[in-house]
Amino acid sequence: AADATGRKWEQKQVQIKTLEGEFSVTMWASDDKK
Amino acid sequence: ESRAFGQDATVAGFDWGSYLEKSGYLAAPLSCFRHAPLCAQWEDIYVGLKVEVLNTHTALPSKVYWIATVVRLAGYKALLRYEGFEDDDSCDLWCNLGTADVHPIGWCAVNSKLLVPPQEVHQKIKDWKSYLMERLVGAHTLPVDFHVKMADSMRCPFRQGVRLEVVDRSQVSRTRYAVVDTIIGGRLRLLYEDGGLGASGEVLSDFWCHMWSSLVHPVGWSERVGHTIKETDKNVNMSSHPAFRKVLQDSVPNQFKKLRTVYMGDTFFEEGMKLEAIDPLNLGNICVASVRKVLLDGYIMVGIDGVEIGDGSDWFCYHASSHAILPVGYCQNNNIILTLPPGYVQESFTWPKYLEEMGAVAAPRRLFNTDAVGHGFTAGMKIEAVDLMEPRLVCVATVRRCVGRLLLLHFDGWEPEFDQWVDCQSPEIYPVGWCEITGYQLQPPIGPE
Repeated sequence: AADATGRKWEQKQVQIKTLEGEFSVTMWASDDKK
Repeated sequence: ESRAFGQDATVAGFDWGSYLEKSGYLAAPLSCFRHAPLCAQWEDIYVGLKVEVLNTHTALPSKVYWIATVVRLAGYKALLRYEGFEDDDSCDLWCNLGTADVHPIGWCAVNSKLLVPPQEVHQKIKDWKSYLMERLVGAHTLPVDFHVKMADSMRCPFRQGVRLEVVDRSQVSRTRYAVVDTIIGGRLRLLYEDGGLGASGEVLSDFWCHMWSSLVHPVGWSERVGHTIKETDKNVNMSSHPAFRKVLQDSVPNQFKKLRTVYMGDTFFEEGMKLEAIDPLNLGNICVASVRKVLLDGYIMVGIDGVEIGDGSDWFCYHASSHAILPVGYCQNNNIILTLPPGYVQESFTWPKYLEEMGAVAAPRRLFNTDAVGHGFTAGMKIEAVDLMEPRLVCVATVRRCVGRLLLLHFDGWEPEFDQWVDCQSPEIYPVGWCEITGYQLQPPIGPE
């Protein structure tokens, strides 16, 4: 996906590991394939 | 190598973050520096990005991390705010995004590191999971291979023991054979082949420049273009120095930056033509100058009018595409004081009169590379810049003026007489934080600003 400035991003599922436990969130990181 | 440098900014207590905050100045953005590591990828780095960073506000004995948001960028440096602090800037920290302790979100889980909030906010949020979910879902982070790309972009085609040709700092009109000794962040420490060693093995003559500098050339370049080269004095023995112990390898053209092609047809520079040129020995001055000799491949030798010794030893070699040679009238058109030959004064000097008096013609304007480039620098921006008169030193500097593709650089804390004109695409200028990521020593400002 591209944002308004033309940057290309891809969605990533990332793990968060805190003292309270582990969970995953969906974030955006720059698209390596661009 | 640290003894080869001057002061060390870190040891002297210099910190870019507080320096920028105190002065209120901006750092030049990374996109201004095409030769800087990760320049092309830096468009993905912006305010609002989330990262995992070392938590320095914890009593835990082990190294723990926490999530932070980029709230300000200055070159490679980012002002980060830990999650949970919201509008509170009391624990904001400046980090270099190129250093090891800043990572994409998810790095800690993959590397079995724990995320622990700073003590100041630990108890403030009751349900950290919900809080973080709300802050992170749909937000942006660094690419997973950020540090790999950083390392890739810092690769250098040179290694210790490579031979090349470089300007002779003791006589600028000629080149001299030199060998690569040290490489830091693409900057080469070159030892002249006959530079000599002192009684305790110290190098008596060296030269520092970036691998893309216009002052270094492959072996065979001088002979090919017709430039004078000093033959190596075989009586000088450098073999006890580590750079000379290996089998030396001659450099080849594809290890160097390719210059813009120029066509030397009927309308090229000719001997005697007048121009304006940056004085190679006083880089803050743009002087009245003459073409003294035309070499091959678009190179010319230029002398500064009125101060030449007469034997050609102070001529300097410029490529026709160089930013440092300018058409007559350039200074006047851009409100720069032209340095005149001795005996002339600003009030009465005019180019038409001077040309008539000298029986010379001006080099045609179309031969010069004065095309405007959208470089992004503006006056007041802070950078790290090489003092080209002492090129081992990378200093805290400010862009003082921008004129076309030229930048007038001021070295913070130094008198304006040390200011230097450089090209906006010079490989000798770097973003804030470059020294920190490459391990090159940064010279702090001298005295109070």
